Amino acid sequence: DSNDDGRKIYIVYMGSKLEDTASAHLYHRAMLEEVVGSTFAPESVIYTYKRSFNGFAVKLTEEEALKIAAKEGVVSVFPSEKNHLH
Amino acid sequence: TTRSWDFLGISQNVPRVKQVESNIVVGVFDSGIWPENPSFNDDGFGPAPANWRGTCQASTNFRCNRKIIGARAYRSSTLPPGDVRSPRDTDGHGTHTASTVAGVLVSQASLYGLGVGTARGGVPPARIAVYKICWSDGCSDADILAAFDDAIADGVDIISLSVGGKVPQPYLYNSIAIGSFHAMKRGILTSNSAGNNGPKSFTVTSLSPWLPTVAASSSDRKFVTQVLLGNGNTYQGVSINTFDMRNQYPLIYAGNAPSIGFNSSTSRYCYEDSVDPNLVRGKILLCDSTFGPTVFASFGGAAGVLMQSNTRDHASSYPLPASVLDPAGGNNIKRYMSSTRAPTATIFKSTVVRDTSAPVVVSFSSRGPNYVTHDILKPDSTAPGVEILAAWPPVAPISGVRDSRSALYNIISGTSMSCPHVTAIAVHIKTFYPSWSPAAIKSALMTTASPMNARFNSDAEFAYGSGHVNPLKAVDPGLVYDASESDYVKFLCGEGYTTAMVRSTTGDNSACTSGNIGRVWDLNYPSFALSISRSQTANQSFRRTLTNVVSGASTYRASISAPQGLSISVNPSVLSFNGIGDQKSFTLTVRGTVSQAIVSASLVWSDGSHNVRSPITVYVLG
Repeated sequence: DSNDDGRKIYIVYMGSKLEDTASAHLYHRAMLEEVVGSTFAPESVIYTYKRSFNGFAVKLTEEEALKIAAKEGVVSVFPSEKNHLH
Repeated sequence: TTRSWDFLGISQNVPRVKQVESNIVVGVFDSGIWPENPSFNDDGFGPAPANWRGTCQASTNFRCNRKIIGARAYRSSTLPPGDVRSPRDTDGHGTHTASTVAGVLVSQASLYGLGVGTARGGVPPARIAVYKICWSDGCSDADILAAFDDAIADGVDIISLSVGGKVPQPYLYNSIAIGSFHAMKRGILTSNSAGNNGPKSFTVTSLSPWLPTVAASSSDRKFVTQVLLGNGNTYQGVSINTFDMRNQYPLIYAGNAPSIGFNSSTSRYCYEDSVDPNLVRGKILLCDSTFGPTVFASFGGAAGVLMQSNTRDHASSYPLPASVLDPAGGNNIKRYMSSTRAPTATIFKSTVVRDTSAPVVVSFSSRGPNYVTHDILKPDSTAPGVEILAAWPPVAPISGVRDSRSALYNIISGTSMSCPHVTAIAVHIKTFYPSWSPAAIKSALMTTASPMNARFNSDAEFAYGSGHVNPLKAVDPGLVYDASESDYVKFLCGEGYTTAMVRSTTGDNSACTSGNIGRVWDLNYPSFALSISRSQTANQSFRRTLTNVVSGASTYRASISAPQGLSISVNPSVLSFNGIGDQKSFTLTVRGTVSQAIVSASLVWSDGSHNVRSPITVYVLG
């Protein structure tokens, strides 16, 4: 699932859902802009998880993923892997 | 299914709280659904439950109904060729699992006459909400989490998830563990399949204590496929064979039919492209191994295939007439072939025999121990997952590769098939006790499970967990080992997660402090597991709390069954309860030495009518 630019989809898990779910994507975007910088493309965010918990799925480089993992409020960051039907 | 529910004791007229069942929404996370299948007929169903907040991604070729009240599809990357971007199931797996949980009654269901009977789910009045997360290239973590995020908010009551990863992951780095944790917080139980990577140890990847992990077992209906040789001898193989060859066909040994670039030593196993299609055309091919249906394409126009295996505990479908024999039978056929100039055989359509050894955990069912937390037993329990007949899309291949057949019901095996059985039983329990927590439901499933026999399952509890689920007993467990979010937080603290991590996860002021770091042995789990090193003597205490779920006063006495060398005590050994909700705690202590890799013991709390049983597994790690 890795792109030509070396980015692949990572899950950024941030725990319990925000009280203000409407602003979740803005909160996530601010965090991403800080980490990725001016090259951040909003379309790299695949999902915003906000209805039942807080997090997002986004295309990142490994370095960017490590930076986000160190951010306050981030519980875990891990690559989106393939699971299989049993 | 046409047999497994009866095998589990759930007859068509089992007492149900039908009105409540009809208000239960089962979230099925899978490959989608084929809504036109008769198992999802909505005749007699009323509008969706009032608290349902989900949606149906309807399109020109997909509609929900009053049975299937929600359907969404999730795909985070480019769609694989041939897949359809809708909740419609073209694979078959999702239709099969959804109907196993909640399909309505359909009489005379069969796969070309095999397994004929009345197909039904465990909770036919329940509603289905489909979350399509799996595609022809797998099921991504990003999509799984998106489905959890929606399903929890949509108002599903329970989630059935017959999916898993390849390798174990830490709890908060695993999409299923994270999603099911948030579901649990909202009172939603997630039932999850153990995986099909058995019989090797440490192959279970569903390890979270807040969800039931389900192993797969046989039921008493076994499909066999007879082979008749030209000399009149017959051999009983296993397969799901819908074809009837009617006539005798020439037999050819694969070792005598290598294709260019291969020799007898490889072609005998029928490896892909190793057999010359020109030599096997119109003949029955005898191979020295088993293999999947995809290999059959390389045989060209073979009339049928005979395979051999020592492990024949489940039957599969193939695109040609086929049967899997034991090696002794295969050798007899080879002797016959060498004794005559023109050996022939025919493969009959499969028939059914009664398997009196059932239930036995099937070889492919993933085994414990728990890779992440050694002292939490996984899998949790076992349910039928072998040769299950359930609904199927007419466009989905019967054997996994396309052939001329099309059917509305198919027979397949996997822990995927056992998982929806537990989902349905959990729904059944929930209809009687709507306020029960996921942990209480899971406890009822585990403590009422029928013990299984280690003689047939050498991995003992690492194969079957607490045993074979018993839905009739599960609705009256007497006592439960309940647990809440805060108990799991203590557990996570004990697993090394930080205050910041658990605080984010819970959204409250939870903290990992010296007084709050839970010992794994004190998580209120309905089973007991203890890993020790080879030279170590067992000496461990476990703290547990039982909650009475029966009205009136009761007194329970503990009884321990333990092998020699192991001393297990319970303190106190008598617990008196005053009524529903009354809680009492006890400490179980395990001491002694173990002489085998796995030693099984058990604790039973009994008031004379309820037997609350927990397995105790002590094992040598490493």
